[in-house]
Amino acid sequence: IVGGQPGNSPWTVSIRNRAGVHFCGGSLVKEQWVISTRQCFSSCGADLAGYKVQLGTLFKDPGPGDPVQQTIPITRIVCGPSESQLVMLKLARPATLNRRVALICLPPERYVVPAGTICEIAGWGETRGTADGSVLNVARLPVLAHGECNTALRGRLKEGELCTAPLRAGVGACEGDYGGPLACLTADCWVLEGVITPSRVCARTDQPALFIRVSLYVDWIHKVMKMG
Amino acid sequence: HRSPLNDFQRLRATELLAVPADPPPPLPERGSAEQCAQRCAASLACRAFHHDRQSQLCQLLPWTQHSPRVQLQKNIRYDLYQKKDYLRDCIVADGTSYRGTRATTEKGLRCQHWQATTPHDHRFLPSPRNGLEENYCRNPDQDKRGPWCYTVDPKIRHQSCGIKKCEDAVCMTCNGEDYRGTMDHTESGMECQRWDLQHPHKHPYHPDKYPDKGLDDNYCRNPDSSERPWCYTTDPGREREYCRIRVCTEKRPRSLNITTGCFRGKGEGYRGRVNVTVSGIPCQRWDAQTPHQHHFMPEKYPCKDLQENYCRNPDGSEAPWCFTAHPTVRIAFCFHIRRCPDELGAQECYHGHGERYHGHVSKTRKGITCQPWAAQAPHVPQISPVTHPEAHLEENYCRNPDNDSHGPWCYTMDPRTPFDYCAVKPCSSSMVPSVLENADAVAFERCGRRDERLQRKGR
Repeated sequence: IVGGQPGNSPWTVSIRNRAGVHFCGGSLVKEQWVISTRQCFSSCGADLAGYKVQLGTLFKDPGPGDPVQQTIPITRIVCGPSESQLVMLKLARPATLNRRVALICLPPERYVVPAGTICEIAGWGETRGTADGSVLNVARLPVLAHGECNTALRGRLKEGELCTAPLRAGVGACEGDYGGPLACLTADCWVLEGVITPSRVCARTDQPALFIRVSLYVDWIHKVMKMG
Repeated sequence: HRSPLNDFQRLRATELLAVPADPPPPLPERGSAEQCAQRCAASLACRAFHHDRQSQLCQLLPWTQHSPRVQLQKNIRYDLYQKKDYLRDCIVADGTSYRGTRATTEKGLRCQHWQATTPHDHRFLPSPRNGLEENYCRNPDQDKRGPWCYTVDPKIRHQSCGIKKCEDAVCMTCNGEDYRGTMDHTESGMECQRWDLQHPHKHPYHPDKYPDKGLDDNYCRNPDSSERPWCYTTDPGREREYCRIRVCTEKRPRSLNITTGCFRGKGEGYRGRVNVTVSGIPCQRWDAQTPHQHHFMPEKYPCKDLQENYCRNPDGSEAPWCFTAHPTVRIAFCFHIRRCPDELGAQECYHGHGERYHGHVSKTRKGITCQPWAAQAPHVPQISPVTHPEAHLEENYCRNPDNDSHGPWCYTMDPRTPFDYCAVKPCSSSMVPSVLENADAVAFERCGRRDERLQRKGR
């Protein structure tokens, strides 16, 4: 996260490869399910033996004595509807919810976040020197109205995308944050409204940032969890 | 420090079945796999054993998969360990320990049975200890040319069998990542540690974690894209060492799926020219050692196309990557290169959400065959012709009985994929109403709450 601060985002998970190295983020939507982005995974049928998620810690590489860290193997990947670029990861066992591990809410189907709503991005990715890269960083971004964003992008915005407003200071997601949450506060709860997706430039000033709009795919998410 | 299992080759979840006419093997005994290996190694009659991991029982066997009237069968209860000497079709050193079933000489002559004394009389008669069995090639006199036999041709008394040394039997291409031969010693002659053991060296390359790397037994492999195949050694003072494997001259390297504008899978075949990280940092040239020192020198990785400073994936990472020109950022993934589309081309289309699609497409977008709606396997359906009689759930055709907003779908024949969307696309004339609706009042129950004190404390 560029332009963020160390913070707390108990639904943000670190996805680790077989060597135990963090490579993407994700969001815990159910004790045994994480949402992330397709770009982070080699295929929809990838054998993820040895891949794990790490939850409950603020540190990118916590020491062995970190008392609250949970590390859970990934057993399955399910790709979302083609245009969604979403994936769901099934965990080998349910995460234990506590002060540092929590579920993020899913939005109602087709829900549109009102413009101006303050949202947060979180991740252990690149900070470009703006913060300590060894801890979870969080940054706040306001939602931009769909029409305004579409105008800024000269009509290239898709319905499945969600924008945050351009900021003068460079604030945004960067490499290593992909797959992580855009969480927005609604009715006193944090809701997974967007998923961070790779872009060509990190935290571009005066340009809206794009996220995958989760509310369009909530029916698919529920169906995957229901069918196990 | 060597494990007795080093003399055995493991087949997971496998049982060796012998015909009932054979004498039954001894009754199972309690023990770990290593204890079983010790017992089997000490027994002249034992050639293999089953190990039941759950009950920690082992059954010693006097046969191997190459014995007559024996067959392999899947059985999740057992791991089958067989003595390597009986399975190898190559030789270690002079091949004295070779116990394979090759029975022809290098010139193609059939071997004489060892117990026969015609057409050639000889003194190497079979005994329980010397391994002279049937008419198989053996080396009872430590001949430097390896195993040999008397031939059935009265004019040619004996001939070498020309069995290759294990280091030459299977060659490698590129950096030997696809080497699957049975070399189990390093170039200095040290015996390799089994990949499924953590002693004498603790290591991360557990075979379960790397199912595609061929980490079988204690054979030389290259799971980390090193220069050549290597292994951990059984010497506690030497962690790992390269193995000497012949480089193929005759075999061409496996052709990768080359792409330039996008990448497939992990992007090992990406040969495009993106050379900057997503955060705008230029990549470091592969042939440079500053600002970051590394071992991915282009001349040592001839098949990886480490040209200029382009994003590449020489080590099986998640995606193409590069060392960056920024001294504090060593490596960056090039996830901003898009993935190539990997879905089937759709032949048919649907209107709306496809709830009235009655076509005959019966494959998912990934090409998996659909499960018949009336079937109960591999997935027990929650929607079937019985529960949704009006939904035209015929055969295994794609349908949308639950008005899924992402189109027709089906249960799949892949046990790991309960359902997926089909290889049909929305018709171009079909208008789906805008999904962007005004926000209603919403409420949530057991999610999205956090301890805000942690947030303040964090800051």
